[in-house]
Amino acid sequence: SRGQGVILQYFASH
Amino acid sequence: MFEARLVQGNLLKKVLESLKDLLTEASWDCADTGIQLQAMDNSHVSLVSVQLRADGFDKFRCDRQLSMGMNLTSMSKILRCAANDDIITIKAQDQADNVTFVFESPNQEKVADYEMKLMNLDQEHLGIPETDYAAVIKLPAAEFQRIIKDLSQFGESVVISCTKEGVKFSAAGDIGVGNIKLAQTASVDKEEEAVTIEMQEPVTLTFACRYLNMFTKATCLAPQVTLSMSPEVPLVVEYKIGDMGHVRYYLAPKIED
Repeated sequence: SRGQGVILQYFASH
Repeated sequence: MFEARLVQGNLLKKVLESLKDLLTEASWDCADTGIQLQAMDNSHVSLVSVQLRADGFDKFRCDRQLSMGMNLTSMSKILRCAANDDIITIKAQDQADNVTFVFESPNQEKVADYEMKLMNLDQEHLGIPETDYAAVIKLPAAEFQRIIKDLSQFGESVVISCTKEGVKFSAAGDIGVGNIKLAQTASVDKEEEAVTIEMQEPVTLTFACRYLNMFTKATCLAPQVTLSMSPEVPLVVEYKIGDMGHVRYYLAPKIED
């Protein structure tokens, strides 16, 4: 099954 | 002092329609270069980025940078009071706690102004890295909306698969399976009806229908939509706002558990 990724996994917070 | 006047006020109405289902509140960051918004949806699955360049406005003045935190549901209610052919002006004093929207009819015979309270929003800004995408697909925005709507009936997810032959959208669920294939158009009379694919390598990603459906609220903005994909990175769904900017949605793919 596939889970939903979150955007914070990909873009760094600053 | 901040003042931005847009003769084509309906563009702003459409921008709000394309945001309000995804975001309840967000900050509009104003500078002399224009207005920007960046916000994540509540579940942090997607990110919206809006750019409205200063030169796209008929009058634009921003003496000092300001960040206007707004309840987008309220902003949307106010913008719905503007007619499609109204001229819209947004005004705020420096360090003000409210913003004013002025709607003028084209013949100037009706002028309405609405004042709205600003909010203090402590919003996280994310750095979006420059990416060379493996596949960039341009297709008619209405076609994309239709595909997502149709496939949403089958399941919660849509698989988008791009090869040199074309792009395939698939969904599977209890009632069965749906596949929609679009080939790159050989020739079209109107550029806006074309399907074009620029591909470096084949890419297949899975996305939640719920978000894709919310993104297609921006279909009213532009005749074409651009989908940019690379393996294991967020999808970018971009709609142009006339020739003054864009709305970009970034959506995290579904991943193996």
